[in-house]
Amino acid sequence: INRSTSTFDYASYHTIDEIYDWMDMLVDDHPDLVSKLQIGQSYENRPLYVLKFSTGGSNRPAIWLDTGIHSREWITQATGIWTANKIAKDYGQDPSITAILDSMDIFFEIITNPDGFAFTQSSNRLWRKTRSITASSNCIGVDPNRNWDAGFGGSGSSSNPCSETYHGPYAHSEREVKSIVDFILSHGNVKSVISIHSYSQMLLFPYGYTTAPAPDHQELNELAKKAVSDLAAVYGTKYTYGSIADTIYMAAGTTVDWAYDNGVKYSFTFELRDTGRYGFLLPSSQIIPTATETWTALLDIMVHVLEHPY
Amino acid sequence: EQLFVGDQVLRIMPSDEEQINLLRVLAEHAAVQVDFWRHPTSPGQPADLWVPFPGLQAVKVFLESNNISYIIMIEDVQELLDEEKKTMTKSRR
Repeated sequence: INRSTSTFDYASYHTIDEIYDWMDMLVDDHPDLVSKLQIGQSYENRPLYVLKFSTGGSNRPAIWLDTGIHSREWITQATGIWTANKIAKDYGQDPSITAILDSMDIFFEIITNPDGFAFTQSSNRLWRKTRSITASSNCIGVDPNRNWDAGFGGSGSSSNPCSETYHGPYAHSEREVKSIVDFILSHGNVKSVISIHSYSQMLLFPYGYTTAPAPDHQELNELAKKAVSDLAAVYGTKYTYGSIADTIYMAAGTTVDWAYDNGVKYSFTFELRDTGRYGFLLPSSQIIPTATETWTALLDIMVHVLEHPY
Repeated sequence: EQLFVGDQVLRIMPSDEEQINLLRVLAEHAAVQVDFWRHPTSPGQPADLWVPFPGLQAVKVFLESNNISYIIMIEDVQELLDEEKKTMTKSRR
C-alpha cells in the first residue's frame, strides 16, 4: 500500500523516524500548500525541521507553532502531527483555516527537541531537557523553556545543571532554541507564537519572569477566556488561563516571554490535558480527543490574529 | 534503557503556604532524586511528584508526619510505560 497521510495512525505514538517519514508524506500529499524547511541542527546534529503552510505571497504575516520542546511530553508531538494534518486537510474546506491561509503563513515545528525525544525512546522515557553537556557538571541537558533571553536566569529557573529547570550557561546556549530565535527574527513578520506543552490544562500568556501585567494583558486574557471556553465545550476539559506568573509560578527564560518582548503580541503556551491519572504519560487512546479539543482553541487564537493585524 | 519499576507519582494537595515550602525543601534535599511533574503553586492546587521506588517510604513518612495529604496517582510508572510500548508496537504491526 502506498504510504500516505491517510493511512497513518494518528491515534498512536510514533518513533522519531516515523514522524520524520510522515512529514515527507504530508508534503507529498499537499505539494501546493506544505513544504519542509530545516532551521538548524540539534546538539547531537539532528535536523530541526519546520513544516511551512503557505498559499503564496512573500513574507506574509505568520503564525509559529511548536510542540515537543519538553521531549517526554509525547502527547504534544502527537497532537502536533494530528493538527498539522488537520490544517492541510481542512484548507479549502473549512472557512476559518482557509481564510487564515489565504492571508497568512503557518510555521510548525513538531519535534522541537529531537535529541531529548530520541533519548526518551531509547534510554529514559522521563527525559525532559536537551542533551547538551555542561562542562562543569556530570549532569546533562538544559531546560529549553528556561533558556530564552527573557528574564534569563531569573526566579523560576535553576542554575543547577542537575535540575529539571536548569536554564543553561547563557541565554540561547541551546542550538534548539537559538535556531528558532534566528528564524523568527530573520522572518520579521511573525504575529503569533504558540508553544504546546503538557500537562495541567492551562492556557498561559506573558509574563512568567515578572508579575507585572503585559501591556496587552486585557486582550490576551479575553482571547484566552474565549479559547478555553470553546475547548471545554468539546469534551468538558476545563482549563485555567492567565499570565504564567499569576496562574502557575514565576518562570524565567520562557519561549512566550521572549516572543512577546520581541514584538510577537499573540504569544501563548498551552499545557494540555491531564485527566488526573497519567500526568504527561497520557495513553494513546487520548491523543485524538486531546488534539480535537485543542484545535478549537488554536483556531480561536489564529482567527483572532488574522482579524487583528498589527 | 532506564526502568522505573515500582516508581510512583504522588498527587499531593498542600493546604497552606507552609506545606508548599516543605514540598520545595523536600525536592531540594531528598536523599533520592525526585521530580515535580507538576510544581506546587498555591494551596489547593495539586502538585505531582515522581518518586523512585527506593525513596518512596521516606517521602511518604515525610508527607504523613507533616500532615500533607496525598494520593497515589500512578501506582507503578514502569507498568504504564510497558503498556505504552505494547500499544506502539501493536499500532506499528
